[in-house]
Amino acid sequence: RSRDRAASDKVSGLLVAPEVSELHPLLLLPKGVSRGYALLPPLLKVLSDQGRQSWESGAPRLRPDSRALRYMKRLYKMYATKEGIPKAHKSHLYNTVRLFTPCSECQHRHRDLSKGDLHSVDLLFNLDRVTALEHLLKSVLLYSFDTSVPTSSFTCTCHLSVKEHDFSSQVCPSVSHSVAFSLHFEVRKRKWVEIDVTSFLQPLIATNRRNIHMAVNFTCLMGNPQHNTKQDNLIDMALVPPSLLLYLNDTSEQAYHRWNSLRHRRKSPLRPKRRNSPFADVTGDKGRENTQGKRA
Amino acid sequence: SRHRREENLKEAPATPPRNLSEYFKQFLFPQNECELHSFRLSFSQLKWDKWIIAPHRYSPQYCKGDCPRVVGHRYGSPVHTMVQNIIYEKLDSSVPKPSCVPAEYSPLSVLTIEPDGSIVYKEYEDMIATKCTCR
Repeated sequence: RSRDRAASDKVSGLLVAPEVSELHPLLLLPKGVSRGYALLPPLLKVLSDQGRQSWESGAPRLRPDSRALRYMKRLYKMYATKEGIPKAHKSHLYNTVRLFTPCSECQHRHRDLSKGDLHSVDLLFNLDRVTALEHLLKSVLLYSFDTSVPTSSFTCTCHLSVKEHDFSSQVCPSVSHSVAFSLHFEVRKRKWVEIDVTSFLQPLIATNRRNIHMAVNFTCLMGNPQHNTKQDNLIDMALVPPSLLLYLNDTSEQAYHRWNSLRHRRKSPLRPKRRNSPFADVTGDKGRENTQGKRA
Repeated sequence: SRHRREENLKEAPATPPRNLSEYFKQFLFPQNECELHSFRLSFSQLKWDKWIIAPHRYSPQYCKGDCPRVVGHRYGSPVHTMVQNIIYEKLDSSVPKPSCVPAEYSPLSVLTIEPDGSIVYKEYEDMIATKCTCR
């Protein structure tokens, strides 16, 4: 019974951020909901009987890429105040942003300067952490530049293709669909370039694909191609393999829904609808609401 | 009760209270009134700072204090709260008195590292108490 299941006061040992299955059945959240909630499992763990281990959630966690971490800290500062309150002026609907770095063993570079094929990378992203209630709104390939050549602008052509694992032929995955586009951007020692690939990845992520395998071929020329076509303008772009950013709208109860907070303010519990209380005369609550209301 | 009052008057002639509204306030609003209290924790205290990147500190706040007998709209309490007070006083004292609990919250943005090394920014609902009520 809940009274006997009070959390133990003295908590010692190692709190391993649990996989959901280890938790007490009463503490389990609906299927597919809790896995994405980094905050909830440890909270439940501390409060459950199994909370005898220490509070340190020492679950083995792969260290994230430092560049990616820097980018997400910057994003956090843009979206939240110092105290961690989501900033009000955000106009979009996403309340979750996930950053995935490609799993390392899939990268191989082949440099074939003659064909300008300077930077081709096979990327495999594992999207296991995305929950069923997180709906994709936008996806971005995030490149960080370490340009040794101080230059003002680039023109890059990017060839993006998604590889399907055609199980009938184990040899090599067939290319399901691809897109090529070029982009011109000013670089003032800018560290990041975000390439919107939403329409490209939407079909895959919409079908709850857990792994996305794509090849990205990036060739960048210094300055503007219309003016110069010399081969030596190819930039030795020390491109770090891109991360994948997913902007998601989490519709579960734990997540904050900005559009609700507007509606919520209109029917806040602190200003209960003025009902004719059947007990008005008994509880002496008749008509004194003005002074009390103001104070409340 | 009139007899007792006369007894009391003989012993200690009542000194008229300086200010009637102050005198009556004690019946309406208890000393230790239900209100919001500050509490600031840092995730390093819980040893969660290895995977919670931001914010470093967090103030969930909490509600504490006594609920007056006649609650009314001061605490945004529904009529039920007064009914529960009446049950506690007149009918069955095992029924608890109304409690001082949060009525409104604000969300919190959290940046965490997932077990697979990916990073997630998420805005969680109802993380910081901002108003209290008696329920």
